[in-house]
Amino acid sequence: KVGQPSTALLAEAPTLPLIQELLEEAPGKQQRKPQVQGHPMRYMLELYQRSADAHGHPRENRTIGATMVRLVRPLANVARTLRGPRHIQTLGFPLRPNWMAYQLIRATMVYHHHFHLAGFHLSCHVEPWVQKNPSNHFPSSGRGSSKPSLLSKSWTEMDITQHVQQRLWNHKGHRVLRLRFICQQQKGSEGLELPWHDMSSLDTAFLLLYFNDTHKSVQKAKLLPRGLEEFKKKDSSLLLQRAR
Amino acid sequence: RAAIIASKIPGPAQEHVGSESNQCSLHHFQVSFHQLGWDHWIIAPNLYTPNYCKGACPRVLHYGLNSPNHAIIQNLVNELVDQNVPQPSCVPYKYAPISILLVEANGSILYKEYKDMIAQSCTCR
Repeated sequence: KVGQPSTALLAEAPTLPLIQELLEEAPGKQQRKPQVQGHPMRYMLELYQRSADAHGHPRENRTIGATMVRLVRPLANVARTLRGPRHIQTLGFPLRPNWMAYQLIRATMVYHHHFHLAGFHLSCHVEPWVQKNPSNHFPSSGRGSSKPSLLSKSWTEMDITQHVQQRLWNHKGHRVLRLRFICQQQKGSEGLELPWHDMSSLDTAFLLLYFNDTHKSVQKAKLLPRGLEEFKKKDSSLLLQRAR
Repeated sequence: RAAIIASKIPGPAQEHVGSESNQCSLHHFQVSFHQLGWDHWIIAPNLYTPNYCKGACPRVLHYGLNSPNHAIIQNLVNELVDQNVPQPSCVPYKYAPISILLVEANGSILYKEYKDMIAQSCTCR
C-alpha cells in the first residue's frame, strides 16, 4: 500500500517472527531515534564493526559468541558522594528477561577503570549493591574469573553473569539490577574539591547482555518415509529422467 | 503419455533458445533502511541487499534449480491433469543472515543477527 508508513504495514502482519520483533523493538515512527551518543554508541559501533562487514554480513571470525548483544544504560544513578576522595554511584539497570525468546549466555559490566575528571586522576571499580550488608565482591563466575579484563586502553569488562542469573534472570516481570560504581581519587590530587556531580552525567558504566535466540529454527524436515527416502537416494535422477 | 510429452518438450539445446533470459533466477537488489522507513531506529548497516527471485519455471526443471520432486509432479499435473494447478513458482532457495545495530525505544543499543534476510539462490517449487 503505497504511502502507508512502514509501521502500519508491520502492524498488519504481526505474526511473522521478524515483524513481531520489529514491532516490539522498533520505536514508533513518531518517536525520533532516541539520542544515544557518547561512549555507549561508540562502544557498540566498535562491537558492530568487529562482528559484521559494511554490508551487514556477520563476519566468520566474529568473537561475540552470541546472536544478540544488548547495551543497557543505567536508569538513573543515585550519587552518594562521600566526603573526600571516594565517590559512590548506585546504578540501576532495567532488565526485561524476555527469557522465552532469548537465552542469556553472558552479562558483563563495562566501565572506565581509570579516567580523568576536571584534572583529577580517578581509579574506579564496580561492586554488587546489596540492601543490607554491601558485600564488596562478585562471586567468581564459572567462565573465567570476574576479575575485570581490560578491553581497549580505556574500557574494562567485568563478567557478572552468575550474579545476574542467580538474582534476577529467572524472575518474572521487570527487574532492576543494582550495582555500585566506586571511584577513588588517585594520589597527588587529594585535598582539592572534586566536582563529583559531573560524574553522574557521564556514561561511565553500562551493562552488556549477550543472548542466543532460543527460536527453534524451522523444524528440520521430517525424515521422508523410508520408501521415498530410498528412492531419493538411489533413483533420484529416475523421475527427472522420466520427465525429461 | 509421458513419452508424448517428452517428444513435445524442446530438447536441451532448443530449451535454451530464447527463454533463457526469463528463466527463474536471482536478481540483485539493494535498499536503504530509510526507504523501508526504519532509519529512525536502525544505525547500521546503511544499505541492505535482500535480492529476489524472478522468472519462469521451465517445464523441465534442470538441476541448477534445486527443485524437489514435488515440483516435477506439479508440472506434470499442470500439463496432464488440471491446468488450474499452477506451475511451480520461482522462490528463494538459500538465505543469509545480516547483523543490525539498532536503538530501542528505551535507549538501549542492540546488536542483533537476523536470519534469512538475504536471498542467495533460487528454486522452482
